[in-house]
Amino acid sequence: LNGGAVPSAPPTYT
Amino acid sequence: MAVVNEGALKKMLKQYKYRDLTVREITNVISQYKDLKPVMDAYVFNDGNSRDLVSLAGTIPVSYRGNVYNIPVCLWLLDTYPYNPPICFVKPTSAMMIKTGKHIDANGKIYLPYLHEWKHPHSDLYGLIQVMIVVFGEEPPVFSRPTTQPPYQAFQA
Repeated sequence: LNGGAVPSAPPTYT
Repeated sequence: MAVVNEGALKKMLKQYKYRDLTVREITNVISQYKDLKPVMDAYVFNDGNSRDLVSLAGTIPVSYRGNVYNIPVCLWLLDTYPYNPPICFVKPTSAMMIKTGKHIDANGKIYLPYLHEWKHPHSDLYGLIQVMIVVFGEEPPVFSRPTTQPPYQAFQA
């Protein structure tokens, strides 16, 4: 993302 | 991140009907949410037509159960913006999957009362992003995919 923050997501839901 | 000056943005949005309003809002939002940036790209409508539109693409910080996640989103602005709401998507990476629900469909399109009831000047990009952060903090639109399992091995008697 061209120097933006690294995308992240919560751990998988169950 | 790339520095986008107002002059360059104005040039980019030359076909926008309310260019100055749109440029002002984009400039305001990217100064507050530094991981979003304006990108010009072809948007394909449901009828197959496409059009060059600006989007705000990148991530927004969402706090969920005590941790902050950088949720990837893309907010497309029609050339009638701000008199029509943005068309918004969550953009999962290959390590993520969409969690469909009241606010998210299988394509990642985002549905919110704020968008449905959009009315300039009461509604704007900054307000929209704040609503997204609250809503996604309760119900994240994406989750990480489970880490790859080792290859399946049959039980041996």
